Amino acid sequence: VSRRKEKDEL
Amino acid sequence: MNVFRLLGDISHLLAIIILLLKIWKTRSCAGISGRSQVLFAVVYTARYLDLFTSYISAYNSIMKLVFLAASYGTIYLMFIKFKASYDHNHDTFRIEFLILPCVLLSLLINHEFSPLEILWTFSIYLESVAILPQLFMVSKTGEAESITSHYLFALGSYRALYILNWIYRYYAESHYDVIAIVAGIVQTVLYCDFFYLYITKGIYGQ
Repeated sequence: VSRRKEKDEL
Repeated sequence: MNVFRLLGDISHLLAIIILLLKIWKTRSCAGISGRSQVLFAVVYTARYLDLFTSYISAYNSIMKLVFLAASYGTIYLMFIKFKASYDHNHDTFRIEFLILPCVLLSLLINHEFSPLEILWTFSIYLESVAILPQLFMVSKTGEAESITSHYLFALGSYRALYILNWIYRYYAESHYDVIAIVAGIVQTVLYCDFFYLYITKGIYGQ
């Protein structure tokens, strides 16, 4: 889940 | 967000707009690889599925929608509206040789074995090689219209700027993603030959 949040790049 | 990533996203957006304008204005997709455009649509579809599950920011969501709409719009223009101008004979790169290895690699090397994460990893790997059919087509025809070379320059620059963004984030936020970085370097290296030609001679016409 933490990875989902971190994925702020396009 | 940092200036490198912002410039990278702008460069990416510019590339997509240049391509759409080229096809729309000239009413022709001569010199453009439809196969690469299909790969890009697959890349954005696999990567932006989280559009519905996790909200990052308005910017993030809007840009994802724009990239998805533009890539499907380009495919519509190429394969339906201006189908007659699509250059089948020179757009022959076997994309199954790109998709299958990316599927396998994303199942073997990923951060987490979950559907969204595997799809994201697949999209990262596929994006790094998605331009190959286009570069192959340019090498086969031996030239590219100036507008097409500007498109490729903007598209190649976007991931090069993302590399600067990753360096910045490593030092400023001690955040890094090995998969994205390695794939991004591969992607940018693939453009090197084109960058050299674009900068030294402007490959159109020769």
